[in-house]
Amino acid sequence: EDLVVSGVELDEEQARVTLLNVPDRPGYAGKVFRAIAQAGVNVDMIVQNVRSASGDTRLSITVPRADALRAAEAASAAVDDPGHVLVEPNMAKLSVVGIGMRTHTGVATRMFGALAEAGINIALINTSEVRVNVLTDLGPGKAGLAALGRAFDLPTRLAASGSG
Amino acid sequence: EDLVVSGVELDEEQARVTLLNVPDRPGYAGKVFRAIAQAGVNVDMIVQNVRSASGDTRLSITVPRADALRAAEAASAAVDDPGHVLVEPNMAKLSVVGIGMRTHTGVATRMFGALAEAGINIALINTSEVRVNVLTDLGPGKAGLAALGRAFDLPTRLAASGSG
Ligand SMILES: C[C@@H](O)[C@H](N)C(=O)O
Ligand SMILES: C[C@@H](O)[C@H](N)C(=O)O
Repeated sequence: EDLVVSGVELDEEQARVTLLNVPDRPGYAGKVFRAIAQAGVNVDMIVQNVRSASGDTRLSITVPRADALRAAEAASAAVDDPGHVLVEPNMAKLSVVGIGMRTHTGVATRMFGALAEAGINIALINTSEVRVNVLTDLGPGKAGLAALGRAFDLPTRLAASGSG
Repeated sequence: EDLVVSGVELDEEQARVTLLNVPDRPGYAGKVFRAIAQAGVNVDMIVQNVRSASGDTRLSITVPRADALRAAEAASAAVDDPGHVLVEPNMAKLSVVGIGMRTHTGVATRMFGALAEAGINIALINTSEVRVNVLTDLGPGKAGLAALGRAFDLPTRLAASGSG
């Protein structure tokens, strides 16, 4: 695959808020987001995957660190389950950006390999047509950015928190 | 939020392959993707979220239906755990597309609400700077597309399988 990567970025302002036991039935994601919208929280990434054996699933959002507790309160109240919400206030978002990533295989292989060699654990993965994003702990964020800059032979950039 | 949505799409060619017990330690995502790249599988979405109490996490990819079994074999062999791979061959990907989604809250609220009213279960959520993507079962895909077309007052489009 002809790698079309044009940049690597680090956003050190992210927090992850996860509802740990959302029933995997129609309507729950709608309920949660109505509550988040009413609380006026800006959401960056939304990630949900397969449900567990119990029939529940985990629904995560990433938000600016300053909004994390407000988002957690609004989201958990929406599913009547205040006990099972995980707030991870100190996360870093690392992104590899490139136009025309027809498939993510090549970029992901190099990105995940670079973070592995740097001994950095990947806490979340989310992809789009122009990016592969991962979350790591905040501590290793800058080391991760440097590792990605070397792996893709690119200058590195600290992103302003926001879209993507 | 001024909704900047320009389109809704349905891709009926998707399958989801999930490794159910990937150790959440540095290096495993790199191993899995090296194997997937060697098998020559085109990956569309990659989703991983928080780990479970046991310390494992679930790592999912979405691939063209024809590649699902090959991807499952390559990925599970990479983590020496052939038993715990879930292949869901018949999924539909529904997308709401719009430039400049600074935050996903407004679009997500309307999208998830429309699917809830149509009684359609959301099996995966992934967002990008220009899209909110969900996976549903293949069966309700077209009904989902129609519901989203109404919710965003837009013509609907069947997407060719590929990036995004
Ligand atoms: C978990 C949540 O996404 C649920 N499956 C829904 O459709 O709302
Ligand atoms: C699960 C996988 O992403 C692991 N955390 C890694 O860093 O490779």
